[in-house]
Parts: sequence; structure tokens; C-alpha cells
Amino acid sequence: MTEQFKANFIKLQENFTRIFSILFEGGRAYLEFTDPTGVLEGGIELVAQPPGKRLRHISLLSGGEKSMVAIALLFSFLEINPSPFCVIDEVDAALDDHNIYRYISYLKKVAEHNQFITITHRRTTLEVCDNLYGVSMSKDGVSQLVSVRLTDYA
Amino acid sequence: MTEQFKANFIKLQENFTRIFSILFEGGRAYLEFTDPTGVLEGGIELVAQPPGKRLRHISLLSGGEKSMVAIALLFSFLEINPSPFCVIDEVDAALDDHNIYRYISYLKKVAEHNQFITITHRRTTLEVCDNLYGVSMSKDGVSQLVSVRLTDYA
Amino acid sequence: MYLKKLRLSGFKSFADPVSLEFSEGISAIVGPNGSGKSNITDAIKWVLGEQSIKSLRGKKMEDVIFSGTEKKQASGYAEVVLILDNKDGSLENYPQEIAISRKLFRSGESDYAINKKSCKLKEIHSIFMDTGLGKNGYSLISQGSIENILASSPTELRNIFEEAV
Amino acid sequence: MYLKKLRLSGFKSFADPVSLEFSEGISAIVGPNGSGKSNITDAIKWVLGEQSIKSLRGKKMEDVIFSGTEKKQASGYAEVVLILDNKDGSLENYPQEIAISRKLFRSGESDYAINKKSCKLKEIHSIFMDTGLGKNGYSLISQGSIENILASSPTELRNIFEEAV
Ligand SMILES: Nc1ncnc2c1ncn2[C@@H]1O[C@H](COP(=O)(O)OP(=O)(O)OP(=O)(O)O)[C@@H](O)[C@H]1O
Ligand SMILES: Nc1ncnc2c1ncn2[C@@H]1O[C@H](COP(=O)(O)OP(=O)(O)OP(=O)(O)O)[C@@H](O)[C@H]1O
Ligand SMILES: [Mg+2]
Ligand SMILES: [Mg+2]
Repeated sequence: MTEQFKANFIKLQENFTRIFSILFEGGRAYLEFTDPTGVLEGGIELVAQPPGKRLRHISLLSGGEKSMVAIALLFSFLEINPSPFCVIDEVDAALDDHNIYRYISYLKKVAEHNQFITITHRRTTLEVCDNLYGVSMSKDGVSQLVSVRLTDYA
Repeated sequence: MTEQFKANFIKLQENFTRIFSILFEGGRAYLEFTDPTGVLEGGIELVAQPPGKRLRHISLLSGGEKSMVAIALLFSFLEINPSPFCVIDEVDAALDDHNIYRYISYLKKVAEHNQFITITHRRTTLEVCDNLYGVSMSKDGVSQLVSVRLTDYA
Repeated sequence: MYLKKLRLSGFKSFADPVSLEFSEGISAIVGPNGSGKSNITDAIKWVLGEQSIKSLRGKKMEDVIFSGTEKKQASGYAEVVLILDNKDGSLENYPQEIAISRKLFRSGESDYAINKKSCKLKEIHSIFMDTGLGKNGYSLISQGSIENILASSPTELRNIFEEAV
Repeated sequence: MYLKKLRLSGFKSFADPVSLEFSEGISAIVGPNGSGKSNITDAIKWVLGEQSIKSLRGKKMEDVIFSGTEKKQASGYAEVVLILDNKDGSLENYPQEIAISRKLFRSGESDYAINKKSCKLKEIHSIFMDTGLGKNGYSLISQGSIENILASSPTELRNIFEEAV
């Protein structure tokens, strides 16, 4: 258990550090054990430093920065443990246009090996999607599928 | 205490029911005491029914519907107890274009008597603003003010 | 292996049977607030064995069954069928198409099945044993939960990590 | 009465003194992720007496003082001045302009003042006694807190209500 666990942790650590600096175009981030001597029992803490900023506790990060860190962590897990498909429901709600663009560029790369189903209101995200499904509420309060074209969202 | 409390509660109840059906263009919502006999100790529960839907627990509402219910509650309080100014930080993040439009139309009405300072990424919300302030991070990681024109957000 | 089709019937706001066909790559689901998008995410979590009704935004398990509107009767049961394409054989000993289903009646009777044969939840979990799906929170991200991941305590983060790898 | 000006110096990411002049109506603050917009909301909550560092997204009160970057030294103190226009006389016994300020040094020394005269927090609270500001959570909505209001329990909702009216 220990060897396997340690090996996986190192792999996750490497992914997270790399993907973070791709999404933030710099800066650094890593995972550390709260108690380095007691690896098997202790907790894991996340440390993230956006480019040009000091190292501060992640609670001080902004809404959009927190979303980007969590997205980096998600992609790091998927790389270790690919999933037949992945559902992402409005993770882009807090992102500004610049960060959305970075997120979907990386998503496109990961989508070469994983299938993604994403729910979004953001136009920029729709531009990288291969298929589009519309849902709407009928008059009698029942959900139904409707066909949508990307141009409807212009 | 009791008389004043009851009078305020009825006033809040009226506001909430009215503002909810303006924001949702129909439906109904109200506040109720969990223990109608013990008004002074009991809690308050919120009930909301969007138009065309059955009465269900508010936890089943969607992300956007929950934001709109909370916005209705906010405006209901402001009506009873106006504030010299009000700060609203990205309450529109989960709203679709249709709901944003309803939210800002009501905001414009309330802004005749209250000053609002709102932080937003959404273009539609900016269209009702009288003044625009830009914030940016300088190269050395320090926040500074920048002048912005609405056309920058086209 | 990828998600080929999802069929919902009587699940939350999907009173009438609805079927979504997916292909590989990135698919987007769009629609107004309250139209039923996140109910699709809940349907996928549920058919894969989600036990916590709170994480499906309900109070009691029955809340996943269409509870009626002013114009339509409540449903007697909720059913979700998830169909995986296994043509690439990534799951040995399983056919080219795997249909996982879950059904719940108002009476409380519930039933899981793989390719129409009734089974236990354990068997559904074992299909995804070596993949990232289901057991860890990382492949099914519900609305609002991306921020919660960062708010977890070091011990919680460790648990998420242990499940994920 | 309305908010006329806000001055920040050494508060969170605002290392250099910054002054925002507001007028009545609706003002919008825009900018990229992480640029400092919500820090302005935090500054307003803080100058009005916010005691909980958690609700200012920090761990210890010192976290509100600019803690330096690669290119800039940390600040020795944080100061926020909030100036209200009281020309309409809605606050009797107060001048036409009311400046509320709060200062915190790294040493832990802190100081509130009204129109440059040192005062206790109680006095700041009494200015807003009959208005909706400060004491109730309803006039200062931080990022993400709009959804939390609906997640409060009936007792919490009652407490919010009692404070607000
Ligand atoms: N058992 C049920 N029967 C009928 N309707 C239900 C049931 N459970 C939930 N609903 C309805 O489903 C709607 C919520 O749908 P959902 O959360 O999927 O919306 P959404 O499309 O994700 O919207 P948003 O963009 O705001 O996130 C609610 O209006 C709710 O009343
Ligand atoms: N004491 C401090 N000293 C220096 N920088 C700080 C301090 N406290 C917080 N920050 C920085 O402020 C930034 C967060 O700013 P803020 O939350 O205001 O962003 P925002 O403009 O609201 O972004 P978003 O659009 O993502 O919500 C973080 O990057 C954080 O590192
Ligand atoms: Mg949703
Ligand atoms: Mg913010």
C-alpha cells in the first residue's frame, strides 16, 4: 500500500504542478502532506501561487483563481486515472474570458483521450464542442430535448 | 417585541411574494414559520414555486432559480430596511440571459432609492450601470485602478 | 470505451422518455435556467449507484421520481439507462455494448440491471473498478462542486485522493 | 446619504493608495480574475467593523495587510477610509460628510475613527443603527454568498431576519 500510494502521489504531484503552470501561464503549485513523517495517516494540503504573486493560503485566492486551481486538480486526476467519460457542470461560471480560453484549450487536448459532457452558459466554451444538445422546459413543466445550432448562441 | 416582529414579518412576506412573481414572471413564493404556534422561538422556512412547476423543496431548484430566489429575498429586505448603499459581488454568475435581463430591470427600479455597487463579468449587467470602474493587476502583483469604457466590453 | 446513449424516463423533470445519443469528443448541454440540464448530471450519478439523496439535491430518495406539474400527473417510477460503447474491448469479458440501468418505484422498490439482467450495485462498481468513473468524485462534477473541492480539509482531500488513484 | 468615496492603502492586494469616487445610481466594478475586485468588497466589510477574518477569506487578521510580491515589499499597515455624503441630512447630528476609517498595523494595534477622531466600533455601529447597512448581511453580498442564504437552516434564516429588520 505504501509504495503504490507514494508512487501515485508523486505522479499526481507532477501532473498538478505542470497543469497548473499551463493554465496560469506561470506560477507554481504543489501538494504536500500536512505531516511529512506520517505519510500514511496525515492529510494533504494544496499550495498555489499564481504568477507574480506571493505564496498565500488558497483561501485568499479569488473566485476565478480558485476555479482554475480546482480545474487543474481535476485534470491531474484524470491523467492518472482516465475515465470512460467525464461530466462537468458549469465549472466555467466564475471565469473571465481570458481564463475560459485557457481552460478550453487544455480541455481540447485532454478530450483526445477522454469523452467530455459539459453543461455551460458560456459561448466561448461552446466553440470547442463537437456536439450540442438543447434542453428546455415545455409549457406543462416537463423537460424536453430540442435541437440547437451553435449560431443560436451568437 | 412581538408586535413589531410580527408586523415586520408580514411586510417582508408581502415584499417577497410580490418581488418573486415579478422576477419569475409568475409563480408564487412565501415565508412560513416552522412552528406557527411558537412564532417567537421557531425558525423561518422559504417556499418557492416557479411558474408551471409543482411546489417542491427549494433544494431541488436549479442553480439559476436559487440565485433568483435569493435576489428576490435581498430586494425584499432592502425594501423594509433601505441601506445607504448596497454592494453585490457577482450574484449574476449563474443566470441565463433571460434571467439577467429580469434581474437588472428590477435593479434599475430599486436603484432609484438605493445606491448600488456591483461587481460583475456579465455584459448585460453593465448596460444598466451609470459608472464603470476598472481594476487590474500590475506587473508587480499590485491592484490598481484603470479607466474603462463600456465599449471595451463589447 | 465511451458513453454512447443515456435514456431517462420519469427521472426528476424528465416525465416523458428522453434519449440522448453521444459521440466521442466534447458534447455540450445548453438551455435556460431550470430547464433540466443538471438533472441530467444527477441522472448519471444516480444510475451509477449514487446513494446520497443530498448529493442529488433532494430530501428523500423519492424526490428523483417526476412529482407532477399543474398539467401532468406524477410518475409511478424513475428509470435511467446508461449505454456504454465497448467496441474497443477495454472491458474484457463484456459485450460490445453495455447497458446499465436503475429503476425506482414510488413504493420504494428499486432495481439495478446490466444488459437487462438484474444485478447488485457491487457488480456495477466492479465494471468501473480500474477506471476513474463512479467511485471517485473526479469524473462527475456537479454544479457548484468545483469550488467545494478547494474548501475540503486536508483529511478530506486525502480521502478524495485515496479513492481517485 | 450615499457612499461618496473609498480609499484603500495597504489593504490586501492594494499596496499603493487607491481612491474610488462613487456617485448615486449603479456603479459597476470590472476586471480580470484575481485583479482585486472582491478585495474591495472585503475592504468595505472590514472598515464597517467586520470581525470574522474567515468572512474576509483569510486565516489571521494580518492577512488583510498587503503581504508583498516578488517586486514589492510588504506593507506595515492596512487602512481603509469610507466617506459618506450626508448632504441630505439623513443622519442628524452629523456633518455633511462622514469619514469612517479603520487601520491595522502588523503589530496588531488597530484603530477606528470617525472624521479623524479615534472611536470605538460601537460608535460606528450606532451611525448605521436605523439603516440596513452593516449589522445585517443584506447590504454587503460577497462573492458566492447569494447561494448560501438559501442553504441556511430555518433558525439561521430567522436570525438573518431578526437582524435585518
Ligand atoms: N422530482 C421532480 N419532478 C419534477 N420536477 C423536478 C423534480 N426534481 C427537480 N425538478 C425540477 O427541475 C428543475 C431544476 O432543473 P435543473 O437543476 O436541471 O436546471 P438547470 O437546467 O441545471 O438550470 P441552471 O442553468 O439554473 O443550473 C427545478 O425547477 C425543479 O423544480
Ligand atoms: N494580504 C494580501 N496581500 C497581497 N495580495 C493579496 C492579499 N490578500 C489577497 N491577495 C490577493 O488578491 C487576489 C484576489 O483578489 P480578488 O479576490 O479581489 O479577485 P477578483 O478581482 O474578485 O477576481 P474574480 O473575478 O476571480 O472573483 C488574490 O490573487 C490574492 O493573492
Ligand atoms: Mg444547473
Ligand atoms: Mg471576486
